[in-house]
Amino acid sequence: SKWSFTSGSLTEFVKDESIQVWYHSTYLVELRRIVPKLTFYEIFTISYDFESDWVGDSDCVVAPTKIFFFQVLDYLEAFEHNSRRLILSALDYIQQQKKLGRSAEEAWNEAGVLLCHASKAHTQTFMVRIFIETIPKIEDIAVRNVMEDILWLYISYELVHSAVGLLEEGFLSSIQMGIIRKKMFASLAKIRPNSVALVDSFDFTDRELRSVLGRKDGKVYENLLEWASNSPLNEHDVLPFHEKYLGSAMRE
Amino acid sequence: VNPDLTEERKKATFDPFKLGNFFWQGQLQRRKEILAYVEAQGAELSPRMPEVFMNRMEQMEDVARLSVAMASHAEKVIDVFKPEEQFYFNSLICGFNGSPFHLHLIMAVPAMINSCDDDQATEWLPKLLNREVIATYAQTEMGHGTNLRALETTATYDPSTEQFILNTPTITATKWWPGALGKSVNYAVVIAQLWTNGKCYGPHPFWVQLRDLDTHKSLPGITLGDIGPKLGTPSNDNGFLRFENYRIPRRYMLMKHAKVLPTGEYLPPLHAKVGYTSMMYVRSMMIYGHAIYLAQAVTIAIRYSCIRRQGEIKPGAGEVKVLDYTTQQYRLLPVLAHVFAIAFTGLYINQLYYTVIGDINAGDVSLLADLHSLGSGLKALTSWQITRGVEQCRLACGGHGYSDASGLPSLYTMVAGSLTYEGENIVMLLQTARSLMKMSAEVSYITDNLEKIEENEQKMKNPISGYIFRKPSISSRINEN
Repeated sequence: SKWSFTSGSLTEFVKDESIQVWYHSTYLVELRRIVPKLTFYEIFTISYDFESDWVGDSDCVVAPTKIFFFQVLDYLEAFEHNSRRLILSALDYIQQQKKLGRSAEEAWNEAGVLLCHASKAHTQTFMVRIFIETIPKIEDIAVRNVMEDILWLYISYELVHSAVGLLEEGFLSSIQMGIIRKKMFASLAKIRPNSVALVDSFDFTDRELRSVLGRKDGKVYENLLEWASNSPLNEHDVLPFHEKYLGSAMRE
Repeated sequence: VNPDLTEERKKATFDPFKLGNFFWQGQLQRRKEILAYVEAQGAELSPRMPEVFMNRMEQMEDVARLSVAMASHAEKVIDVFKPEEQFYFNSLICGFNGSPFHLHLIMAVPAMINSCDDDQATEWLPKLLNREVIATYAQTEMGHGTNLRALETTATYDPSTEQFILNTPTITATKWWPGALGKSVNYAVVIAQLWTNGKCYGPHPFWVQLRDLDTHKSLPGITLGDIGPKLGTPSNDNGFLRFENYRIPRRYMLMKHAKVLPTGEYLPPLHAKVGYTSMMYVRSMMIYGHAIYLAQAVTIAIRYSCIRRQGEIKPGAGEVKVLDYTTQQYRLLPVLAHVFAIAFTGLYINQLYYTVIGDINAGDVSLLADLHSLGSGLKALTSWQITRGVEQCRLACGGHGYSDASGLPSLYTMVAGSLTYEGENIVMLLQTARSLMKMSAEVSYITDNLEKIEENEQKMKNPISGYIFRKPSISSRINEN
């Protein structure tokens, strides 16, 4: 939080934002290439120092890419907090059960539901971290921008749906919860115009999808009737067994 | 092209080809080449009609025809040693309803690569890769799924004949594998409790011939069959297998890790979990596969939501695309986000798998437990997410999502199977929990012990579990930075 963003200095500094964004992405990708085993935190630290040289220590400017990562890391911290909390409380519960005289196996069984919650949260946290770490690997700026929108949607949506414990414990305030929810809806609106292009990027052909509804040319309704021609039921106007059962039953 | 889709495509702020190339790891052009080849072969590599209009026997026959045709073309168009090309080629021709070669490639071949010693690999792998035999993997038993330690099938070593005797001692020990075991394959990697010199050493893999190579009849001492229809993959049989004093030579125990000498002496593996590496491979591949299934579902639902118009948001302004409703966006766009989250995780875990296998071959098993634990949790979480996601896509298509014409019911049954196959999800989560509990018992935030501080700092660097060892903040900084 000490590196606060001031819009005035940013405007003054950034003559051409696209050049700056390109610059940031280039060195993040380059860092990743040179030292592939760096964790996200290490990349982040190095990139901050690198940028300080470039911008000058007295200047409080933080570039758009950096602001993005500052904010994303706060979300990641919430997932980590939730996961750590669930893991340690499951451990605590098992230890309490043992103190009450239960065997290790009995305590494990008693804690089963808590253990599953802890595992899910841990796995979810891992997925969030991997998503965040993938963003700097995307070299194309336009693609990375849309993937940042997708990331925001992913983490805000997931946090909204797993925040009960964080609210209960007071780690998140209700104001912050409102901000997260707002972020989620803002992300939906940002992604909406790109949604068809995003699914087009998966490059599925009609042959793979085997779906009339998902046809690449969008000609759904006319092809539904062609699809229906495959139905063996349509070989007969009157089904061969109609008279034997339904026809005769109605006449009776 | 439907003008509504054209209009949507014009709104894009990025180049879908570039994102596609990132998603497919630079393979987009290669995919197009493979597709062009398959389409040029016409009816030979195409189902005779949409699968859903065929009954089970017709589907199995058509997929058998396609599998053979596919095999005869494979080497002309794909690099058969690249799993991503194999899977794509297979999905273009046989779809996702299963084929005899699918589990042969995805499970039996990797299991053999990971479990054969050099001599065994030299003898058997070429036959598998040339498709001289069709194999599958038989671990699960009717009464024992994920709990490997409880498997009942026995392989008892007889030093007088240097053979193992395979037996199915109870009804619950019947092998049950809904992946071509009952009717299509003639070999299987069978997991059985190894007994030698009167002692049980736990589950081990064996290479077992099940059917005659000429007549395809099941061999004496072996009972094979099909349990009946199931949820999804209808062109794979729902097989079962029983052994009655069935003998195999000693060298048919797969001996890359553990060994049994002719005398019956048992030589243990380097690490107790190395035998699970085939399972870990499949789980690592499954995660990315999950993303692909979900991507297919959301592609269908989003395209349809843009050509389907229903109701007015502003009275008199005309009917809008269904995707213009916030509720539809809230239903579908998070599913789209899950596709990327799962895909990126899948790629990471797959790379981690190859790192771990390389380490094991160099004698280092330090990352094995991490991979096993994480893979279990990911398998559970992503299979839930995709099953829920495909269902949301189906609901988003209204009544047409209910129809097989949407492709969504087939996709749904396919992915719903993943909730249980390769490990039931609760069992998977508890496997992950076991290692989490072991780790968290070592957590210590406040200590004066320098050694302990250094040890903690090392643990914090672990990209998977490091955060558990970091001191937590009291409150979130969201919106403060």
